[in-house]
Amino acid sequence: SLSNRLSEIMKKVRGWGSLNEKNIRDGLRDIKLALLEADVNYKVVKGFIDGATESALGEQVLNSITPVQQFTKVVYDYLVKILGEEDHDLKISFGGISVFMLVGLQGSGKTTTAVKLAHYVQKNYNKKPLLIAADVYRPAAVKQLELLSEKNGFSIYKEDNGKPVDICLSGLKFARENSYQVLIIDTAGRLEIDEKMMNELIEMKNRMKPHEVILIADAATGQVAVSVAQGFNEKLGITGIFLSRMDSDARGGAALSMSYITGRYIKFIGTGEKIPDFEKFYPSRIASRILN
Amino acid sequence: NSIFGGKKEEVLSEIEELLITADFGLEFTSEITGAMDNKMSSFEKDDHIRLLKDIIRERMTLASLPEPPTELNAHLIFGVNGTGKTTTVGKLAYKLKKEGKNVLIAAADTYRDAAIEQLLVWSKRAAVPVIRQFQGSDAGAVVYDACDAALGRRVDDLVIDTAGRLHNKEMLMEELVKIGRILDKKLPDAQRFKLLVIDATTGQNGLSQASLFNEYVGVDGIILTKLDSSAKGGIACAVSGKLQIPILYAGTGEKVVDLINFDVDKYLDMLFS
Ligand SMILES: Nc1nc2c(ncn2[C@@H]2O[C@H](COP(=O)(O)OP(=O)(O)OP(=O)(O)O)[C@@H](O)[C@H]2O)c(=O)[nH]1
Ligand SMILES: Nc1nc2c(ncn2[C@@H]2O[C@H](COP(=O)(O)OP(=O)(O)OP(=O)(O)O)[C@@H](O)[C@H]2O)c(=O)[nH]1
Ligand SMILES: [Mg+2]
Ligand SMILES: [Mg+2]
Repeated sequence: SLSNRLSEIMKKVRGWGSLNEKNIRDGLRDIKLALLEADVNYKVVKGFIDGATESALGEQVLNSITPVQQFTKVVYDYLVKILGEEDHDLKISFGGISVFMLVGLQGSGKTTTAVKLAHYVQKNYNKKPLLIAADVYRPAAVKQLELLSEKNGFSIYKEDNGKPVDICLSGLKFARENSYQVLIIDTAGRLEIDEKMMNELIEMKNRMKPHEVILIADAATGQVAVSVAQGFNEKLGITGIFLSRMDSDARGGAALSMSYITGRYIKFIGTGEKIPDFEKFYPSRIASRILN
Repeated sequence: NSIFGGKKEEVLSEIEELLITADFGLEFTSEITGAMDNKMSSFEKDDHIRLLKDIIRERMTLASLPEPPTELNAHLIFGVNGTGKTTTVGKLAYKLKKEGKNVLIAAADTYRDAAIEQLLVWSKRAAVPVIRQFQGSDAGAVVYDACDAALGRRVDDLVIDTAGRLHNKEMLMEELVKIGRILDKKLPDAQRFKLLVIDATTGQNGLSQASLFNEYVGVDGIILTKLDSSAKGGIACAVSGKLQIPILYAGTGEKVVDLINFDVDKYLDMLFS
């Protein structure tokens, strides 16, 4: 694991006795390899190592009484800084209806996460959620959301025909008329390079004015995490990221890549297929997991 | 792009960046750049790319010539969650039907909500019948019935959809092993293809997925989906090289026709275009 690798590297670093420019660069080279193995994007790793090198070669580290601890701290702190320092909460409106739009690639976990989010919002904010079935493309997508929602006691708004944007607008109207407080929109999976499908999301965002546009991504995403996050963020604008399938043994380097490139934070993670398998994201935990 | 003539180090480092960014991974990439380093003598631009393609091609396991045809072929489709299995079952059934085969689909994902409904839509698109039970039924029982139906109806190709499962979930992997055993026992004379579906957007975790699925149930071939995305799917090449498993098909979109026979040369041309 990345943290095992990191502790191996640190053991070697401790063996150096004193720090100088050469062994700091060696240590960072090992860390670079460990990050690449964890699926952090190539260009992100380069930017990370350049930034960490600068801090590591600073006065503070080289003249420190405990240079090795300082060096370790520099790397760890830099990682946590990119991932967000503390946990980040949902943007919930305490007055009107909060609208959350879930977007992402095909199969990333949006439909499952939509119901997990409904459960979380109900339990932690005591707000009544309404799920909107805005995926009119995928066979049985509406049925899937319907079954999952009903099983867990949530209402959904769906239509047999109609465009996703219109379904959302009707869903908002329905929510107002029936005192729902949180609207969770499940959208169809799409490629960030699919202009027509991205335009649909842009229109949906403009008309629904969501409090959160959340990118749902698989924890095991590879190098393409940067293009995907950047694509969704530049075309649509995202307010946060959720990582699904963190219960796999994936190192999760995609998390670092996506936060780094968008400046947005990972707020929640999916840790299983069941509705309660949904937790807040703590940067220090994945920093350790990525490093090991 | 200095692959087109430059100092050796520059060329190798450019290739390293290209391959890593395509998800070939550190290990496979360094194997390839190491071989490039040894064989690169001239600095003609055409030689570099051709040499690189040759080095990669010879390391990937290519699909072997088709076995002598048997009465029945069974295709067991499995992989982690969300990779495109159900969609691929529909596409594969459609492809085989178009080739004039008598095809049957087995809906052995009895876990996920609306999985059977989803597969029914695909089976209509492929014009292929489905053997199914209900959500919550035993997946092995569905496979058992499907095998009987395949034999009874003189089916040429049986395509079996299974539930997504993470390779590090032991109980789920044991269920797949059980399904595999039922298939082996019920259709001993059939050609049984155990096919792992890998999502092209997956990173190095694909190696862990493939080696565990191979360990538990054995993998005869890889289906690489979502190749129409911005991902290059290099992880499937790394898996093919490391575990000696051929990539048989690739998914190139969300329509029933979007399944191609995987062609290594076309893929490498696309990668280095
Ligand atoms: N193990 C695990 N599986 C998950 C998690 N989140 C989602 N899944 C599974 O991943 C698969 C895909 O989930 P969906 O919710 O259908 O994904 P989606 O993004 O809505 O897919 P599309 O609508 O086709 O784009 C399903 O089998 C889910 O059960 C998770 O956190 N852990
Ligand atoms: N762009 C693209 N999307 C694909 C491809 N193959 C499948 N998909 C999409 O990926 C999503 C997931 O497909 P499924 O067939 O439900 O995946 P699955 O592996 O059966 O999912 P689980 O049963 O939940 O594990 C759907 O939105 C599909 O339309 C492909 O080749 N290209
Ligand atoms: Mg969905
Ligand atoms: Mg499926």
